Amino acid sequence: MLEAKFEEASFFKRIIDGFKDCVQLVNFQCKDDGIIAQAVDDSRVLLVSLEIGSESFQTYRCDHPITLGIDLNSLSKILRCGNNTDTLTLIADDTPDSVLLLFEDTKRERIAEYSLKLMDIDADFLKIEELAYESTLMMPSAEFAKNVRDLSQLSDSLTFTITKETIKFQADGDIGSGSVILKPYVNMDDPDQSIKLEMEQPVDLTFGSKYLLDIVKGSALSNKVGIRLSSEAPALFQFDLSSGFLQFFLAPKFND
Amino acid sequence: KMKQSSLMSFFSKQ
Repeated sequence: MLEAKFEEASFFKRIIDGFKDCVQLVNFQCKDDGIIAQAVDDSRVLLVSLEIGSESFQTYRCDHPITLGIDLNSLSKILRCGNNTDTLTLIADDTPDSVLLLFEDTKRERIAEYSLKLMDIDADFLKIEELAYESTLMMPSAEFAKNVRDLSQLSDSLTFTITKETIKFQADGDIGSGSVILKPYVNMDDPDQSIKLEMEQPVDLTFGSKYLLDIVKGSALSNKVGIRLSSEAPALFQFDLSSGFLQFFLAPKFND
Repeated sequence: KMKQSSLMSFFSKQ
């Protein structure tokens, strides 16, 4: 039996909104310590890995492992039916055909109950090794999202260049070119606004703009984004939850 | 010309 209660339905909605545009069918694996999910987009360029630790819930109980195969389009329809400040409880039995979503407005004693049919999703679970990254960057997620959205207008590829003291995002397209250069920066009053850079090796990598535009949708989950880059591995973009994370692994473009 | 790589060249199936 799974009974997982979010204090606010909006939290789960923001998680789902953070990756529903790049993958559609997702197996949510529920265990005693929380819920994990992994999915690869159709082009096999972007991998989403989600972990919602049991501490992210108001109450959490999962007696034995359950997999919920969910169509995110369908789930989104139901999530839109709840109010943001409602509590949301996910309920499923041990061999479920469906998952129950219970929205409760505790002040008004209003209860809305929806049942979502589950699917058998045949998806490979990829083994992600602990990778060695050459550069690690932490910056405000809103600022990263703006840079990606701005520069993506110019080109279908963005280049990230990291040197000892500088982070450079660059687009070179038919209508022109643009770049944003950032330096590490400490904001004592608002640490989330700081930019941290740890560089082991300089990095010069190019990524597809359309995938980056999907990734920045995770910005609603966290004020900060962690970016790990290596010339030998997919880039990792991570948005931390209070307990858990939403990660995107993005395969780079290479010179043919 | 840049070519998009695939995740499958980096990750193995579990």
